[in-house]
Amino acid sequence: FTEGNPKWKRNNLTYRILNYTPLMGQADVDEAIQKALSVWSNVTPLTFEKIEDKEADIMISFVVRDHKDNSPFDGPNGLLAHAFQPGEAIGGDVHLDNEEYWTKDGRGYNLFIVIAHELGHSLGLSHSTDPGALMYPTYAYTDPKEFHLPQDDIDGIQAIYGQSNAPVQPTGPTTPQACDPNLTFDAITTLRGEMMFFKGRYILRKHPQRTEAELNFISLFWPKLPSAIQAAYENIEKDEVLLFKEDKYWVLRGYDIAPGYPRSIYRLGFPKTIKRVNAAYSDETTGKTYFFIADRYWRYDENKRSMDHGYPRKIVSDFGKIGRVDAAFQKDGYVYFFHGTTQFQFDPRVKRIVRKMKSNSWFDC
Amino acid sequence: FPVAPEAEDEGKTIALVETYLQNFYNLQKDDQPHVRLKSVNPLPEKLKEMQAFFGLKVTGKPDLDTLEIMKKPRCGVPDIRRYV
Repeated sequence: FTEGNPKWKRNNLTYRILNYTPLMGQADVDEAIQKALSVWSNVTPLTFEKIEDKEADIMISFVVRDHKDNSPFDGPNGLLAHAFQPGEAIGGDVHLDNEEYWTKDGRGYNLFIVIAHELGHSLGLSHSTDPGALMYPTYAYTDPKEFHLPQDDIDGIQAIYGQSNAPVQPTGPTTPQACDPNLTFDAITTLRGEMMFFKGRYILRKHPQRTEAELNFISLFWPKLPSAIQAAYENIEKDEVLLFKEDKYWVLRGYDIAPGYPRSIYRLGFPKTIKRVNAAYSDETTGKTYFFIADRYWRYDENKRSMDHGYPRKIVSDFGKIGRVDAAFQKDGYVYFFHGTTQFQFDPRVKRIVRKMKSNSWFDC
Repeated sequence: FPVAPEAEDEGKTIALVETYLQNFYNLQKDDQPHVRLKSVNPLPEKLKEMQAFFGLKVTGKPDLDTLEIMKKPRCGVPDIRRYV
């Protein structure tokens, strides 16, 4: 919370857009602002009404450098925007640096994300220390279509204004913590000796020589990738990582997304009945890649570039009682399967599970 | 992905750190350098405050991770004090 716990005394607030950035269409700016306001009105009893011709509670403007509020902007990058805590006159106002490259997507700074953050200040929130929160001070891109207000921000704003009037209270995503015993993963892959654990909007990146895992947004490295990647594997021979979501896949060549992606998974030979891949790993010694889907698996020949005959087979027939697989990867001759908070170490030489562990055992907890 | 950082001018680094902490952590501007000799340098303490806020290793020194955060685009509202 902002020091002194400032808040608006009314729930029906007004806003006014004083000017527009020349880099975006006015309709796109209006849409970004309306969507940013709805981020907060969806989880509280607050409402926002647009007015045109008089002083509003929240005045939104694009300004440059010294704009007479004792907090000058600094040109492109650096400071993107600021906003004032609830109060009279300048209180609640949002100022956006008009020397930034504002966009409605991820090419420049996404206007919706920045305004949604600033409106948090306009309503009385301070910065959060949760790196996944909207109110974290540094900019991180999320596709507006995939944006969900994190739980940390919901908890903060509801502590000030109370819960939403909706019959079902909204909930939001939480930031994964490496040592959370309940942590599960969407997908896991090796990448040039490192391990990448995918979870929602995040990657937990574990370097073998570093004790702590690094938490980053997927979008920080690969802005064009969606969140909630469902499967991933590294083809060490080709120095490629394949990433899957729904019926699409992307190829990372080295650290960069290769041009021409996403492509359809049906190009790999899956039948049209398959809608997504749950997990995958590639065996570097045989050149075979294993895809896990529900209770079955497919085998793909990386050299022939086609699915092997005789598949799918039941997972339980060849890998034991590991259930459905959320994520898998191969490392040092073993295959590791993840199911919920449980991890199975599988030895392909003897074709059996040799160890059972917690899913987050790779982090030094 | 991080690449090996180029050697940066130490003066520029100190200026970046001071400006960042003045803007967002209420580090007072040192207008009287002769007084500073007799007083405790508040910069390492402010740096520790910033490192703790961002979940970095708290060293009080401008290490690479700390500088990386300081160079990120961000909101102009200070992280720890009232914005008036």
